[in-house]
Amino acid sequence: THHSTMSPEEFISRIMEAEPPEIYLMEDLKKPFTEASMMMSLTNLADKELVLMISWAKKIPGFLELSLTDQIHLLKCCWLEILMLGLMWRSVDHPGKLIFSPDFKLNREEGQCVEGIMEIFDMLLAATSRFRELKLQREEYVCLKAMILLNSNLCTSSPQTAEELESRNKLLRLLDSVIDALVWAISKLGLSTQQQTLRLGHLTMLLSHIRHVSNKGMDHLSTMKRKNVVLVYDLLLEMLDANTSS
Amino acid sequence: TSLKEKHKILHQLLQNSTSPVDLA
Repeated sequence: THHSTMSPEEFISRIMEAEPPEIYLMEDLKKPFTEASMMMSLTNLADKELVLMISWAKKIPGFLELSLTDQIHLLKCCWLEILMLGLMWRSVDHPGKLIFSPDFKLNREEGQCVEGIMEIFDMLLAATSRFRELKLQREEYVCLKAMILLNSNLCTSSPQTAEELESRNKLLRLLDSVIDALVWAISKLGLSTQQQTLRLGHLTMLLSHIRHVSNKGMDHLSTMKRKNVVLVYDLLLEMLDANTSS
Repeated sequence: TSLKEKHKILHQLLQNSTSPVDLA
């Protein structure tokens, strides 16, 4: 079924099915952490998650209909935001903690060992608290994640060729489907019409905070790489270089 | 450098029909 003919319920069910499996770091964590050991664990986990993220994006109805150039651009723009939203979702029921994976959980204070990361941890914890206050539902979470992906490059590129224009139009229609799905998910919560509108506003406004933390995180990781605190390799290196060079 | 060359792994994962889990 094409996404344009899917009901919002069907669309959400497809993106729920696309959710990546739980991922484990699978390392013997030696505590207390050093700056290098914590950065290495964080980047190892990010690299594993990135591979699953590509698989997730491919399962979003309509994503593979976009041009390959658009697919690459979207993923390279949003990967850290997607990782951070996933982290917030895992951490939403654990105030004061960041649940990077079931076998890699950090307290705010543990961020002290990495220069400059505490500020990012605090921003992540603050956004997570906001999601906790809003009692974010799983259906809403999957819609927000798809919105981040599809919205990530909308204002940084303008289509030049007919093919690019076609892909952009497809992207806009796909975003319509995701917004419809989020509106539908909110409508199931038994709120008044006004409360539903407010909730939509509050949830989407949080996306600008996630973009902000992601930019901070990207700068931090680039600095750590430049200072040789951590060796960044594979897919993560490709994504990071893509961001730092653009 | 072309976009595909710059993003070799990403490009491969997007084009490959094999599960990225297997590739990882």
